[in-house]
Amino acid sequence: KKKKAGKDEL
Amino acid sequence: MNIFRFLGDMSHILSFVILLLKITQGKSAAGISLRTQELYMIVFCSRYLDLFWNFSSLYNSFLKVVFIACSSAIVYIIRFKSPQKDTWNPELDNFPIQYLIGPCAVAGLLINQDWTPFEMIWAFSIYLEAVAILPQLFLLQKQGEVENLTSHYVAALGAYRGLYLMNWVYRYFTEDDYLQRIVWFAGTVQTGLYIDFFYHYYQSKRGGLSRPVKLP
Repeated sequence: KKKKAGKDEL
Repeated sequence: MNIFRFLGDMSHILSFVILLLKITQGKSAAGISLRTQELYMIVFCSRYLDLFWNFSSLYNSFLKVVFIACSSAIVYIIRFKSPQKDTWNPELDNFPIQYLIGPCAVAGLLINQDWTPFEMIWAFSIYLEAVAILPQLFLLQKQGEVENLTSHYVAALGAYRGLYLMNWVYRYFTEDDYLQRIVWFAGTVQTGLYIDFFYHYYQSKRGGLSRPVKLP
């Protein structure tokens, strides 16, 4: 199952 | 980093360059919504608060500073600098932004990732960015005809959103842990707001002609 992404976008 | 994300960021930077050139070289802010620019300034200042404690890359941190600096400079020039400040028309650019900020703040408090103060502020900034272009689009609608540089500015912003959408699709299929429902939802709404503009932009620019965009 996919997990939440970190904040690496702008 | 994939090509969609990179081109998206470049197109975002291009939008700042176009707008700064327009107001500094053209000495006029006519047709530009100060309301929208103020919303972007709020968006970047709140979302990038984490400059002080999150580090993911030099590229990210540098662009965060660039976005805050550019949006602040644009707001400063239109609001305080002569002659640009006299070309801003508050009667035309009168979208009630409190009706955007209020609901986005409530949404940020209620719908966020893990109920920490920064996550609430961060979610608020995502929701606000989704609707921040509305005062600009309403201003263009009122004027009917859109000057070339202004139309290129909105088109660059729209391209940035479209490319980010492709970036999310790409990442979803290539990365194992990549899920961000809030960003996807707000980003899809935001991209949708540009569809009508792009239709008219395409109509007036096709065939290599550089006519001003006409909105009905």
